[in-house]
Formats: sequence, structure tokens, C-alpha cells
Amino acid sequence: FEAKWDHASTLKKVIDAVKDLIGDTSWDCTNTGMSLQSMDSSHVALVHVLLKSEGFESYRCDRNVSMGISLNSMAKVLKCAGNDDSVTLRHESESSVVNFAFESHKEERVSEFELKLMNIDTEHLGIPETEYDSIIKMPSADLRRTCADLSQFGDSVTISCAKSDVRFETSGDIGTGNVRLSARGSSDKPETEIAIEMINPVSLTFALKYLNFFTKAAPLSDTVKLCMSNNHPLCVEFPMPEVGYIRYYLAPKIDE
Amino acid sequence: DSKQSKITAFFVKT
Repeated sequence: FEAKWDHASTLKKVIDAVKDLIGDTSWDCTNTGMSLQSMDSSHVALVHVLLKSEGFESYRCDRNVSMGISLNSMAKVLKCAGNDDSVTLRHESESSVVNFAFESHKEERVSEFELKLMNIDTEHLGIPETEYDSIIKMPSADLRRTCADLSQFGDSVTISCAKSDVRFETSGDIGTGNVRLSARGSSDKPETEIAIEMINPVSLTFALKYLNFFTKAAPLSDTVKLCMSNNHPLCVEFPMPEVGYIRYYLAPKIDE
Repeated sequence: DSKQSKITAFFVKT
């Protein structure tokens, strides 16, 4: 297995976006790309990352391999790469290590690190194709700000989607808060658009703690997609055009 | 009061 990115920045951001939610995980490498699927320790959220082979500078995977890695260790290794350095990952069949090589574009500096692989028992969950009742596309910075603001007032957020707006509400000991975002088009700046596709109205409650973990992926993508159906996990997708995506799934809170 | 459900209640092990 050998995969090379032109710039380390994307991989650094991907690891930063998931390492606090899932500690150790397996990267599954096939000839179509690298992916990981992992739950958080309390089994409330699920993370699915896909890095497509087309998104790499070069990519080769002769035999499918599952590499168990501590994401905190991977983050440490990637700290040694400059944002503009190229990154090459190498793993040989049956080897218990993965190699990282960072090279500056002027080629005057090359650094190499070897990370021990771990044995990880991963439980893979089947994620069914879902026809969602409401899909909201919005700037990822808006979602990050909304979740951070509401976290000051409560632990949970109720997201309600109607035809032309989406409402985020919370309440806590000191009071209540809500943020309403209305659909807005923007032909010259599609990344600032708020688009609401509503088949059925939806209202779901989630723990803000997890949404705040998810919005760590905001540096990877200008836009985010929230896909919701009543009594179904929320899917928060950060698309990375031509590269792949990070999808987070979060189980809703249900009335007792 | 609302209770946090688990993701494993929605997605099945493969």
C-alpha cells in the first residue's frame, strides 16, 4: 500500500476532525481509497471518513489492508509535516508498522516516521440508504457558531426544519436560546447558500456535545449537509469535492 | 425528559 498527498494540510485536518471523538481506529485501504468507520466510546455517534483514491497525487493498494492506528499518535506524526509538505504513507503486507514520509516541495527536507500498528477489533455497522425527510445545506461556519453559541445555555439542541427555515433551540439552568436560519440563495457565492429541502417537517433533539465534536471538521469544507428524518440518526456530512467526505451520524434523544 | 439513544439501536452490525 502506498498513497501520496501533495499537501499534508487535508490529512492533518481530517485527523483533527475525528481524533477527539474516536481514539483508536482501523483505516481500511482498498484500491478505491482509504476509509474508516468508528463509533465513539459511548456508542452514540458514528464517524465515516472516505478518502477516494482519485483525491491522491498517487495511490496504489495491491492487497486490501486494515491498519489499526491510534489517531492521537497519527496526529503527533502529522504535526511533524508542514502544511505544504507532501505526505507519503507506506505499508507492506504483514508488516506491523506504517511509514510516513514528508517532503518539502523544494525537496531540501525529507522526514520519515514509523508508527506501530495496533490490533483493533472493529465492529462495522451497516448504514442503510435513507430517504431523509429534510436536508439542509448551509455554511459549515454557521453550524459551528450555532452549536457553540447554544452550548452556553443547554446540553441539548432541538433542530426543527420547516419549509423555509430551520430552528435550533436549547434551554438550560440560566435560560433559553434559539437560532433561526432562513433559506437564502446565492448564485455568485454558493458556499454561503442555505438550502432547505423538506419532504416532511422534522423535529429532533441531540446532545450538543457531539455536534461540537462534529464541527471540528468545518476547516475541511465550506458547506455542511444536515440530513434528518424523525426518530432516525442525524447525518452531518462535510463534503470534500474530489477527495471524499466525513460523515458523522448521531443518535437522537428520545422522549421517555 | 429525554433519553439518549445509542447509534447501535439504528444501525445493525455487519
